[in-house]
Amino acid sequence: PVAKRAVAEVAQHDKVPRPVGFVPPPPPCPGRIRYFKI
Amino acid sequence: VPAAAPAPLGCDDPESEAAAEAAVSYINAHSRHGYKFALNRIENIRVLPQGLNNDIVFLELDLLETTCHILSPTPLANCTVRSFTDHAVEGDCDVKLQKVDGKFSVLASKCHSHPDSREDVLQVCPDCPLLESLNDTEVSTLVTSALKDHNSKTPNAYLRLLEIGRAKIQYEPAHVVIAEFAVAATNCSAQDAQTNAEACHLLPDDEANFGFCTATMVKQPSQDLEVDCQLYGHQVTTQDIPFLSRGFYPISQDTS
Repeated sequence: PVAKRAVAEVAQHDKVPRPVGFVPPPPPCPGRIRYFKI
Repeated sequence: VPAAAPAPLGCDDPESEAAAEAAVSYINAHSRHGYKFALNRIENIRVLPQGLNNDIVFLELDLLETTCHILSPTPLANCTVRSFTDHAVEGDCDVKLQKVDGKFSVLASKCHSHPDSREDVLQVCPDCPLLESLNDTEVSTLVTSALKDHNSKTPNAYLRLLEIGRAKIQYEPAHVVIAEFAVAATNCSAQDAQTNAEACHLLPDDEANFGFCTATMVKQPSQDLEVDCQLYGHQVTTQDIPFLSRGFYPISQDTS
């Protein structure tokens, strides 16, 4: 029998590990809400 | 090899915030009606380089109404943004600016204001009174009565109505009508006006003395009227800017 490996699993192994405390940059727009969301 | 194009500006970049500040300041300075608006969010920004130290900037802004009337001398930084439960009014503005040597100047602006959805406010606060039409009979009756009451009790200048800013009607647990309105002093004293109020005229712009009143009338179970008017003192006003259309909620407002 041939066992298939999940694609997601492969992708996980290929990922470059992110440094501890890494925060992804916020999307450039729209900006932050100062008071409340309408 | 040509230099790489600069990274696009993010909406929260200091430069975007500086542009938005210039835009909001311009919008408030060029309005003579309603309330001052404060920046809630920069929705989008686009920069078109025109040459060395010269850019055209397009901004999309989301603004919120404050409690300061546009004629109030209170700086915007000290004005309170109306809470959501107070049935806030939002402004959407498109602004075109020019940035030369780091300095912004507004070339054009177009704004559209509208109150928040009644359903959304009631979902958060089921008992909160909502904004009422400014043409409502109960509202206009309250404003007329309130101004008459104020003028009859003060020996100072006779005040005239400039515009009604907001109004609300509460039905439960009591029937209450609430209104806010802008006023201006006339060339008459309150005593002079008793004989012929029609002869009293607003002072010219360079001597204008504007003010703001809040009035509350309890109609049920018993009738009671409360009026509070504050005059701002003499102000140097900006030149009146003709608007493409004038109007206030609940009819949406557009200005260019």
